[in-house]
Amino acid sequence: CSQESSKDEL
Amino acid sequence: MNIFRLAGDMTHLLSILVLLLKIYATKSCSGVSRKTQELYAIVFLARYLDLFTDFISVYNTFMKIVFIASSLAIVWCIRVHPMVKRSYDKDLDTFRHYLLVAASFLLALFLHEKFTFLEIFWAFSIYLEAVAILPQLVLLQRSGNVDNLTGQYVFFLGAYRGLYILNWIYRYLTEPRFTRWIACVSGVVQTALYADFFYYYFISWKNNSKLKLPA
Repeated sequence: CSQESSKDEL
Repeated sequence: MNIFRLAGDMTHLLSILVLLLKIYATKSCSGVSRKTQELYAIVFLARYLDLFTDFISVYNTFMKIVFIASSLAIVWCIRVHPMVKRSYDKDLDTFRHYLLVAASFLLALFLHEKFTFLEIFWAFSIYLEAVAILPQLVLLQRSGNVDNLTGQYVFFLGAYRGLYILNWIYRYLTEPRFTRWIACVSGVVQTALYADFFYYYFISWKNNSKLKLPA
């Protein structure tokens, strides 16, 4: 999978 | 999304709702540090700069808006609302919180994932959040007895980041390339700052007595 957006957390 | 992170976000939301309830129900912010609320407003504004540019999910966007709006509303209440403003005890809330802002920003200039505007402000918000509770903890120690809602507010606020630590452990174990050192280390420091509060909170719960932090 693509590098998951590193800012997917709050 | 995993159960730890969802539980963390819900606990964080709960802490904000408890604080809003306290301020709305008692029309007072006694025992609440305005400076901590201002720091949290800065944390959310600095962390969610990508609110309109980087869509992750409806949940993510919705929660970001809730956090920004509620933190600004609480600061507005304490600063402007006549009844609430009157109950703010500025002689107790004397922590020099601008030093926390300066130190966090300086650290973010040196320690970040990428030297870009968004990343530096994101790292700044992570470091600032780790220490944002300090004015509130100092105020609780000074103000002696703590009312239930304020105590619950601080408890849930501390617990949410503790749940996030479980989330990072879970993701580290299940996702091949998951590393987020800045948030992890900062989150551990943040949760550690609540250690003594958690201890006294547990004692007061066990003895069914009033929460009291030693001066």
